[in-house]
Amino acid sequence: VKRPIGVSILVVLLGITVLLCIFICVNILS
Amino acid sequence: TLSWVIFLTSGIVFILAGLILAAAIGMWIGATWGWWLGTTGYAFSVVLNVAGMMIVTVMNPQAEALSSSYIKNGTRAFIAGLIVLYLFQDNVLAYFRLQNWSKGKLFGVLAGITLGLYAAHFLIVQIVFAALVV
Repeated sequence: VKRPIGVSILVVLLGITVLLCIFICVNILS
Repeated sequence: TLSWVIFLTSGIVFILAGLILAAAIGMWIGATWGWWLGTTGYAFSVVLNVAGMMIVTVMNPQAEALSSSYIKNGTRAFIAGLIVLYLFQDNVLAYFRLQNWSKGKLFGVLAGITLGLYAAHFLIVQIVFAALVV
């Protein structure tokens, strides 16, 4: 089954969220 | 000192980042556990934000707090709800090889996991606040 376009969009958004979380982590600890 | 709160917060955000990364990978490769992880996350967001609105309504029913919470939490709950709805579409369920499950059963299991998570979240928040007050 081909990957639905909405799932691809969600994966991109989740990836951006991961980067934001790591950015917040680094900021809290520094 | 509040240093342990800072470590706890960053630790939680770090674990959250790991879970979100896992959900992204699982959904990209079309794994069934990826659907569960991602959908549980969005369903949990719906429950958290609806609970947030209810808590503000009971604990701090001032016009300013109410309107700010209803706009902020209401928008988040609405968007997360739409995403959960999307993840229940037939083509999405087929992609995650969940087409043999009835939607009622999927929703029931999802609701059980999500409400269980909320109960655990509620308890942890109570414990952390109690520790902070003492």
